[in-house]
Amino acid sequence: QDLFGANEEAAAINAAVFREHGNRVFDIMGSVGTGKTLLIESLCERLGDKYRILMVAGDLATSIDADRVAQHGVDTLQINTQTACHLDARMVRVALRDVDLSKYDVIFIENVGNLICPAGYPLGAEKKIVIVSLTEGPYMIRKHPLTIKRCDAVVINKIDLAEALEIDVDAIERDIREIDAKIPVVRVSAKTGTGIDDLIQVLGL
Amino acid sequence: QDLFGANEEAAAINAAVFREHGNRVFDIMGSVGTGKTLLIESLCERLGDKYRILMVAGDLATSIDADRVAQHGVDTLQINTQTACHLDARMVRVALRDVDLSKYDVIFIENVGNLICPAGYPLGAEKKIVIVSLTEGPYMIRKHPLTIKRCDAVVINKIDLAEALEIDVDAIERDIREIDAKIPVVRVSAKTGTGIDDLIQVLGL
Ligand SMILES: Nc1nc2c(ncn2[C@@H]2O[C@H](COP(=O)(O)OP(=O)(O)OP(=O)(O)O)[C@@H](O)[C@H]2O)c(=O)[nH]1
Ligand SMILES: Nc1nc2c(ncn2[C@@H]2O[C@H](COP(=O)(O)OP(=O)(O)OP(=O)(O)O)[C@@H](O)[C@H]2O)c(=O)[nH]1
Ligand SMILES: [Mg+2]
Ligand SMILES: [Mg+2]
Ligand SMILES: [Zn+2]
Ligand SMILES: [Zn+2]
Repeated sequence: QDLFGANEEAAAINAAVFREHGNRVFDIMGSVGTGKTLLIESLCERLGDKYRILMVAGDLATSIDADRVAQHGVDTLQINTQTACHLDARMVRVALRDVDLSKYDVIFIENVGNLICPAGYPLGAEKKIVIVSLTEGPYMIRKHPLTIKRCDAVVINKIDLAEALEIDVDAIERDIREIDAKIPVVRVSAKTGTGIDDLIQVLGL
Repeated sequence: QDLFGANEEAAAINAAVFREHGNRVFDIMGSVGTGKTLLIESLCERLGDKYRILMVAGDLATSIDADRVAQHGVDTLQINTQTACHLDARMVRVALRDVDLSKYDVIFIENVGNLICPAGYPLGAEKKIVIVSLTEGPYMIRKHPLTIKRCDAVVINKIDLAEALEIDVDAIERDIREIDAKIPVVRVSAKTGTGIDDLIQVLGL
């Protein structure tokens, strides 16, 4: 929980700094292995010529995700939280302190793999995007109403596995609509590329 | 983080209470949708005649998991944390306050879907079991070394999907061994039943 609203304040500062430098910043969150990195890799492939992109990866340990995305010709930065289960606005500000933000049009921040805590910590991004995966089973939306309420769009990933896993994707979308009738929902497969154009449209990129 | 060791203290109290009533308690943790509930359902089917079982489910919202497990003829209890991303020892003690623990031989506690925080909060259980799933991708072990260090056994679930997902299960086990050379590792499919007997042996049930 954000005691004393300290994170809200830090997020507002980040948002102002990003606006000042013309950065469009997206906070990509979701549980472990829902496809956040693969999705960002696909977005970098599709948008790398149109925008100058920086990718900031957040994990307790390793630089695996930043290294993966760096293969796609974009600049990357890794934040290791060591014990914190979510990125917060202060960590992001500190990580970007020595970065010349005027070099970038778009910044993708991949949050720590966790469907709960990152929802409570805005980073100053333009949009907080939640990536859920069909492999998480049919109940993950109903079990995390706060996360759905606090985000700006929901991406249902790994739809290429819908038949193999016997998951009813319509039911998942209904669960989302029940919590937020108007939130954008995009069905994608980061693996096959299905839905990536719709996602780009939802992001306004 | 467990400030001032308050949770450690509460966990010790729980452990003493469980010993006093002859309860063997297992804390089952893992990220969202890794198969914790399906695994517990399988264990209840296999062990329900041999032991009197209580299942305690932890989630931010809903009683979906307790309801699922109740179908297998065992007593269940649901804890809704509302915002907390992990169960702690105090929540467990409060939930069990009006329960006659002498009625049970085995208690399965399913923690909140989260690979990070529950690792830092012992509940007073005999063993903390981490369930990882092949659907989380190949890097989840390296990214969560603290979780692996703090648990007593690792269950690699959904191995029935190994080929379809092209995941190298040996590599995942090597990553675990790198962090803890001696920790028991069991490969299972909660869906097909593969490995459940090995898991029962590892649990000492
Ligand atoms: N079938 C299928 N697999 C996918 C898809 N997207 C990702 N994966 C697989 O899911 C696993 C995890 O993908 P990642 O991109 O590492 O997921 P992540 O959310 O970044 O994971 P963490 O950052 O570790 O939480 C990998 O094995 C991917 O190949 C998809 O659309 N379809
Ligand atoms: N193929 C396959 N699917 C599985 C297996 N175990 C669980 N699943 C599926 O994975 C999804 C999630 O299973 P659950 O048992 O609800 O997982 P969970 O860890 O309890 O989920 P939460 O409590 O919501 O975090 C469901 O769609 C299950 O059918 C398995 O061994 N193989
Ligand atoms: Mg990633
Ligand atoms: Mg469950
Ligand atoms: Zn947290
Ligand atoms: Zn936590």
